[in-house]
Amino acid sequence: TVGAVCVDCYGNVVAGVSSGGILIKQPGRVGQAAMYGAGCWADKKNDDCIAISTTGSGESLTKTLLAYSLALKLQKSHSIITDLDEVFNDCFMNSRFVNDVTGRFAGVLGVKSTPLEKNDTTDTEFEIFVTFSSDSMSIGYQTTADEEASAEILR
Amino acid sequence: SRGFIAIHCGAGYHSKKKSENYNALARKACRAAIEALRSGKSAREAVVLAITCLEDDTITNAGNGSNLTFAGDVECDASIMCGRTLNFGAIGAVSHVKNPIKLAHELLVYQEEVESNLMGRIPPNMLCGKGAKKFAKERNLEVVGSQELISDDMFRQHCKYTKAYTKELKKFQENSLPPSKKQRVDSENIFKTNDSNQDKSILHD
Repeated sequence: TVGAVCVDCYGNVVAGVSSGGILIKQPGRVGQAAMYGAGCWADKKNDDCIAISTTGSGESLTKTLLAYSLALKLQKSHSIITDLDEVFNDCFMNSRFVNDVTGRFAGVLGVKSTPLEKNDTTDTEFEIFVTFSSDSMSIGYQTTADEEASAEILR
Repeated sequence: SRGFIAIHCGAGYHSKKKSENYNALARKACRAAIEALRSGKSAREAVVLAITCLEDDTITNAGNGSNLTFAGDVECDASIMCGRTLNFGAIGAVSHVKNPIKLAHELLVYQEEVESNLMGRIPPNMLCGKGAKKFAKERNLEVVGSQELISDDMFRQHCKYTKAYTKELKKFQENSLPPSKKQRVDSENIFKTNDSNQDKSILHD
């Protein structure tokens, strides 16, 4: 599975995901990359924006509506760094809807606008966040101000 | 800045040997998106460009080089969501479409066309299977032959795992099937005959 989250110069956020599914899957099986609320989520309410793209064990991501569940909780968060792991465990690792058969592997890539100071309308800041429960996750990121893109495999 | 992009090439197991391949592809996808953003294109276009780049490389499990189904086909899923319009476009279990993310994006475009000229139709959020492939042709997206999205790597993996899986399945069924059906399970026949009844008997979870 591959995915992307993006913010453009108009402040719009978009998330996308694409996947070939699990190896030797049953013909006709549809995974999280095609499911509303599971593979990707994007929501811009005034200046409060979030976009998430997920990957991992499709059936578990689908049953937990992972992208939507994370966005719902993280949109209320004032600090992604402190809240991300707890929210990820709540929505996925400790979810009743996930079991060892459907698998507990997931990877999350997201972007969220950080709350503005009151009356500060000069600019909106964004945070990129990643979390995953598998061995590794491959990511890349770049802003229009960067000369080069950054890429790494998180382990 | 005029925006930014972040992409992922999956979570699971990335061998150290291929790390630099993944990183080079990730940077390439980011570059494609950033050029679009610098020229004032929208986040939607940038996401489609980035994911198209990732789909075209056989190292990723999307588009070209996807995992194969038990029957040896490529069936892809993809979706895209816009935070401003909250529109969502998705395709599921689609074969023969070179870039699934472009087809998902076409659904967003179609939704906006229908909304803007109120044709009274309800645009779908999601299309699956043959209908999705037909829609791809209608929208002039690239449709390819069934073999073109199958990479050598994936073909080898498919053979390896289906052989192992079928052996396991045969053992399981011999123990659990009533005697009258035992003789029907013959793993060699699975690949030679197209008897859909027989397919049904073994393709269960």
